[in-house]
Amino acid sequence: LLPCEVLVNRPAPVERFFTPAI
Amino acid sequence: MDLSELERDNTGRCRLSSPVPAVCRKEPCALGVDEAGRGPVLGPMVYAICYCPLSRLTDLEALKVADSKTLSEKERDRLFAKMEEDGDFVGWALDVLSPNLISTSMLGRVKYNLNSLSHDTAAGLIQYALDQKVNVTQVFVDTVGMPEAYQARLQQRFPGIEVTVKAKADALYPVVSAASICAKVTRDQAVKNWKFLEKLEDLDPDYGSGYPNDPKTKAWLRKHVEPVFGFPQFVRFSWSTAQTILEEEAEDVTWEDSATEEQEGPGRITSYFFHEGARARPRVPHRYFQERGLEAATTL
Amino acid sequence: VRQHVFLLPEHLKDASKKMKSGLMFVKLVNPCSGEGALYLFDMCLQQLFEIKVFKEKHHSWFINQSVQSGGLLHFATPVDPLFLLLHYLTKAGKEGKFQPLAQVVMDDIFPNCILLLKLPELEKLLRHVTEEKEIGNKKYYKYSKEKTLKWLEKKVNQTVAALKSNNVNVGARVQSAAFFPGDQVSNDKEEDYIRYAHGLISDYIPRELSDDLSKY
Repeated sequence: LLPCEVLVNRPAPVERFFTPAI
Repeated sequence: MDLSELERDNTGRCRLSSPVPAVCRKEPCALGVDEAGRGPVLGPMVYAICYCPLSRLTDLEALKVADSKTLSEKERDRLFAKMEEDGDFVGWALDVLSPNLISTSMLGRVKYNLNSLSHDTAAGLIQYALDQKVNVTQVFVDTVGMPEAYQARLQQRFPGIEVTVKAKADALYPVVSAASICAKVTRDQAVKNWKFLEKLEDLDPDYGSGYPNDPKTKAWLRKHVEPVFGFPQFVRFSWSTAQTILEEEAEDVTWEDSATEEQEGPGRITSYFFHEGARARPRVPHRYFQERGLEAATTL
Repeated sequence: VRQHVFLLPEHLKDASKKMKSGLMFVKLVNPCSGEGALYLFDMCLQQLFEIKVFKEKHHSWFINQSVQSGGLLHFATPVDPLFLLLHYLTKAGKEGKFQPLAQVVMDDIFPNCILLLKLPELEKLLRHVTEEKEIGNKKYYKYSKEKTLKWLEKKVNQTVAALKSNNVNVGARVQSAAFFPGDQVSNDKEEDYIRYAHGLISDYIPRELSDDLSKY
């Protein structure tokens, strides 16, 4: 969940820019 | 120059240093401060200090250190290697400020501009030398902003030391020239060996000079902008060149403090006392739900 | 395509696998406002869930390799279907006569209300809030305010117990959720708990009934 609103619904290369961590 | 620590984490600030020559702890020393990479929109900015005993300044000069900008990359690398070789009287330390650190500092809610960042970094490096027991008696700095104000600030911070802040100090004082070479060599190496955190597709290794008015650099930025994530962290997001491209090519994003957000005007105070026909007050959920940002879903 | 993020009880995963349309989103009446609200039916276990949405400005989701604006988070939580049935029973109760349930639970605007009639142990449920008559093999129901208030009193008491065990701040004073006093329960008065619980339950009943419950 992001603390900002990206004003669109679309594909995004999340795994290229983010490394998930728990 | 061993930049393995920077390669492990190039998102923050990285300090590298040479061992302190024994003579620099015994004899009074001159220390020079310079930077590399202030102007480019790509890559880190490097702050460096170089110090040697006052009695060995002519030996430093004999190494033919000069303003790093007048030297080629090869000449700078050679000079740095020579400084390390003959380094029983020359010590150095540097801070590599990543483009990510520069961007987040300049774009933070509490603004931390580039001049303040530079001044604090320089002061931090001088302090580091003192903490390492280098016998610093004179400091020479190439100016960032107004020299008088900068000198006064540094002098106040280091009262026992003679501080000189001058424009073009890298051409006037050999310790500043030497620091300039350390900074430039480090920046060149950091940029050449930059490890992109992002798994980019079709990364073009040719980004030109990295300066914002270089058409090749601008073209590289346009090629590598991603509509949701913007640029890789190699780019200084706080540079207007980068911001302009984001405005044109990237998706709109709103934050809590977005300036363009429409604000609901306050109602008239009488509306809280009288039933105004045109202003129907909807039933609000119980405080339990309001406090948690919850409401009944009416549609998907 | 819009994507939605839901928090659901784990067992509902099976419902959608066990039968076609095992999970159904339906629009039913919100028993408090009378307007439409979203509910979820588990057709396998015949269970009803209300859908609450967490909504704050300036949020988005990253969902796998996509971005979804809005950042809404939906919760499905079990809800006592009697609250919805009450909406129709109280209306029909104004006529003052015993009626078959199928005649009472009818709605042109929310026709899916008939799903409520499929719920298990419906008769047992209805006894909490109605008088019942059996003629022949058919059952007839009439809304009973007295029984309903007794039932709602139990709901309020259960809610009070849940508020205490979950350390919910029910006092009038403003208090940071990060502040943990020695004993939250003793700091808030019993009256505060009952008032708060009444307020929560009132989100599920008509205004008139809420006023009656408050007096009760």
